[in-house]
Amino acid sequence: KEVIDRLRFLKAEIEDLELKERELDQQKLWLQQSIKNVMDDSINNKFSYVTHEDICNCFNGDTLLAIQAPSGTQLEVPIPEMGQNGQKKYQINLRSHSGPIHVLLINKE
Amino acid sequence: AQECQNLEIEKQRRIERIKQKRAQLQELLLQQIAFKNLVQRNRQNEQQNQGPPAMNSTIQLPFIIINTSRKTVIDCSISSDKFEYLFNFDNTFEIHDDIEVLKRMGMSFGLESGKCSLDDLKLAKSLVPKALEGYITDISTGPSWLNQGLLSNSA
Amino acid sequence: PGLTPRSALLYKFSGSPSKSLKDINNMIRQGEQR
Repeated sequence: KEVIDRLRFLKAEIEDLELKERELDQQKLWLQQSIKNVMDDSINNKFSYVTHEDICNCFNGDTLLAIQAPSGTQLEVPIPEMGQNGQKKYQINLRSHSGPIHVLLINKE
Repeated sequence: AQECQNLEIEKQRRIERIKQKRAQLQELLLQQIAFKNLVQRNRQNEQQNQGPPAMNSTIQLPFIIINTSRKTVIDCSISSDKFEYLFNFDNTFEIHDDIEVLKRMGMSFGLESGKCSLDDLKLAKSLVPKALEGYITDISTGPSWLNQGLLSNSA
Repeated sequence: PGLTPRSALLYKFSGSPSKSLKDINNMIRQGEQR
């Protein structure tokens, strides 16, 4: 009897979880559409920028490279490896197929 | 008993998937709040300053930021058409997208870290679709909301 | 260049989730610790 009760309870729980998951899927699609509408809005687009000051205040004192690139541009980071002089080398490759990439060096100074 | 065991496993899988989907929904909500808040801030600034900031002092979204120590030596090769860049750094770096930068600027009212004031909570709610406002309250309570209503199931 | 192909982590503009960048940052950080 106990196992049969447990089975019934589990089935009810799984049904409840299924409903929760379906609701989340629906809300995610809806929110993605809402975000797209907001970002595509021409007025919002006019005000969708940050100032260099904004960025410098977020990364105190570092050297910053701001990169703007067309959708689909690929950024590739190989696993760091040891260079000939025993120093680690860190690399970033940027590859676009649909338009030029813009890189801006920003430094507080 | 075997079927019970299978259903227990199935239930745990679903609970994990729901947590992931809640985390994704949270990320999207923070993105919408941060973006709308940025637009409002810039609009107000432009009204106060009677016009936009100097052209070469702003960066339009979307963008990514690479930050590295000021001491890092960066070697950069660029193709003539600017379709390809190769950067070599002699030190570590980090890469962040624009939403991460907006969060660091406080544009998502600190919701992601559970440090949101009541006033800001009200503001944040006004920036998302009404039907999703309840999630903002949940998110403001901190990461534990991802388990909310699921632990009872697992019990 | 060694025989084993160097693997790399990728991020696609307006295509990959922020998590991909977090994975790259973790790899760089681990590379440093290693």
